[in-house]
Amino acid sequence: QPTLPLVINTWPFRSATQAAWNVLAAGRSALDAVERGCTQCEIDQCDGSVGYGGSPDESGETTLDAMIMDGSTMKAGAVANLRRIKNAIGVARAVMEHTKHTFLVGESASLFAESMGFVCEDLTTNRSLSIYSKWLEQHCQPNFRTNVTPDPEKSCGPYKPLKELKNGKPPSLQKAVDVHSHD
Amino acid sequence: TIGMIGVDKNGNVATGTSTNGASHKIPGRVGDSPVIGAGAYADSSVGGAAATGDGDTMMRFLPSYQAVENMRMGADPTSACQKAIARIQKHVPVFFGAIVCANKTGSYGAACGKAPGFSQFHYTVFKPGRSQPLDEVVDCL
Repeated sequence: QPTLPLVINTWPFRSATQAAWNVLAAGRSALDAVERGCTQCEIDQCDGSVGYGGSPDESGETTLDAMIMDGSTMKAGAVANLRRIKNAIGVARAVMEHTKHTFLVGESASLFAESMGFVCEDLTTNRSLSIYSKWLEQHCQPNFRTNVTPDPEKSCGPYKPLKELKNGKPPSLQKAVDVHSHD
Repeated sequence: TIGMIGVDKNGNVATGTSTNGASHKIPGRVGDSPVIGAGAYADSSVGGAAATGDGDTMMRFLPSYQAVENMRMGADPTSACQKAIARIQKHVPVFFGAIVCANKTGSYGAACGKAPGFSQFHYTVFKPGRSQPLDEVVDCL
């Protein structure tokens, strides 16, 4: 039994695996396969942690991060904090293939994507709005701020830095675990 | 987040990641997923790796690059993944994270760090001889 080709991905995102396999089975490249597989997850909004309408930030906006790497040429492309564009892995590939850079971020990455022909659309959904509303109702908990006032474990912002760090130390590396919110 | 490794029939390796990040993050925050060597890494002379979990922690240790280098030095994919997780646990004993690894010949494995509510990691594989994706699970370290 041959051991290649192969697709492996994190989490039980079967439709993404299937989509990538279909590309390899058609004789196309590994790069095409991972782009297609990750795109499928973006379309499916895999477990809410991929694609539009998930993981709203403190202001309720969904932004996307993606990266693609070709292990044969060591070329890579990446985008982060991408706004208003659903196909983040596609934009990452465009960075790889249509620039001499590696990593574009934020509003500028979105403008690049638009110039490359990607559709600009709202990434907000009723689900992401609901997650955001619930977070506001829970006094902005959980919260990633620390050493600020008002106390981020009890209150929403706006926040100002404390004059001195609590206990005189920066935050511990040890963090609370939320297995439903993952990168 | 999805992290994916693809290896074609000639052993060419590619990796990709896509995510909307952590819920309720501070605007502007970026995790490990789009960072090369953190969220994923590929080298067709060795193999590939892709990570998932708490990106704020994982991105400080470049676990995907570490795992590929472990394979370059002779580790099988499972052991390479385990060593990358163990390296983070030396500094952060309880963290939420997992990694999948595959080498250029089609062997693969995974590892994860045990954390409250996270004792097993599920991942998915498609390989020759299968008619549909294979669900795999690994116990966390």
